[in-house]
Amino acid sequence: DAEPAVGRGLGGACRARRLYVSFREVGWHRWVIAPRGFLANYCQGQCSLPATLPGPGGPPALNHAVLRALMHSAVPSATGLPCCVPARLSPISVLFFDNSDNVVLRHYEDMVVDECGCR
Amino acid sequence: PAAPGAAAALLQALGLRDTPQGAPKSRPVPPVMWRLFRRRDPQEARTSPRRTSPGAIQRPCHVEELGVAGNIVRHILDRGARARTLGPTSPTGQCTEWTVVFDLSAVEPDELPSHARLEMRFAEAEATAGAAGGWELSVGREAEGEGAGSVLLRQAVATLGTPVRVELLGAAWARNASAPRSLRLVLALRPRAFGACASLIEASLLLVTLDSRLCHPLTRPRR
Repeated sequence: DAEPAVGRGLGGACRARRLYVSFREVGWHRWVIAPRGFLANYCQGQCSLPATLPGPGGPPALNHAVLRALMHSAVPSATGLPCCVPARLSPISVLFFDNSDNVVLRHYEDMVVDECGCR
Repeated sequence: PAAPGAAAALLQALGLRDTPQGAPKSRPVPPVMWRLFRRRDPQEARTSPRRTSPGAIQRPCHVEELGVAGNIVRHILDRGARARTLGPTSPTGQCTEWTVVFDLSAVEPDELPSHARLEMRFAEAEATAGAAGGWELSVGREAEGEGAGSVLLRQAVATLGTPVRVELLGAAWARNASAPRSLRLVLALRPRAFGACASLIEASLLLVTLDSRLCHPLTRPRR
């Protein structure tokens, strides 16, 4: 279940969009005890100026992404825009039965996009 | 259903060799596993902030509740305790010994055990409940061939009203060694003074391992 992606790279400034991964849809609901799914989200949006300029608490004011957006606004054909990628991620845990009838709890880092950024 | 290729790739990325065949009907999820899941899963924590203090940062690859490093926790049931009643010459007197077997073949060689807690639930004989002075539990290796098995550890047990727990790491196998594929132990519970023998209801193993391939060092705090 995802927020509709709007074209390639269009659809406003770079930000996290909602994406819910349902274990039932992947067909794992019989052996995954919990959770039923999780909000993974994804990044999409424009990384042109001023969206590329970092917000409060963001990376240094002038990093490569800003330089590249400046170059693009000056000579669009020279370089593309920076990419809208995950900037902060968080983990999930999955509780399930394995094939030896053990109850297993596994912890996975970097499974949920909390913040996106231009890089 | 997702295309098999995609689902298989995701399964592999999650470190699972194959798709588990589904929950065994007769096996409830142990409360300890629910508790660990609810404490561990950030999205659970977000929906019920009472369980974790706001702003608490959970260290990656660490099981806070048990205070050990780890990112995989398994609750493994004994594969059926075989009871042997020994004659009066047995070191444990008249009481029974049990052989318990844990199948650890699901544990990958890259996983380093950090915690292996054996939990046993006993039932006392009705007639003379409670042995004065408590009990002594001994955990040993099963004898191979004719020789007697070696005792790995002994522990005083005051009451059988609550589960008896012993830490096996460092006793059943070396701390920095990977887990054996199978663990066969002999349990004996001897009343310290005269009293009735007990019977073993259930034995399980709570095993915590660290798969460093799935760990990322804590990101450096922003300068």
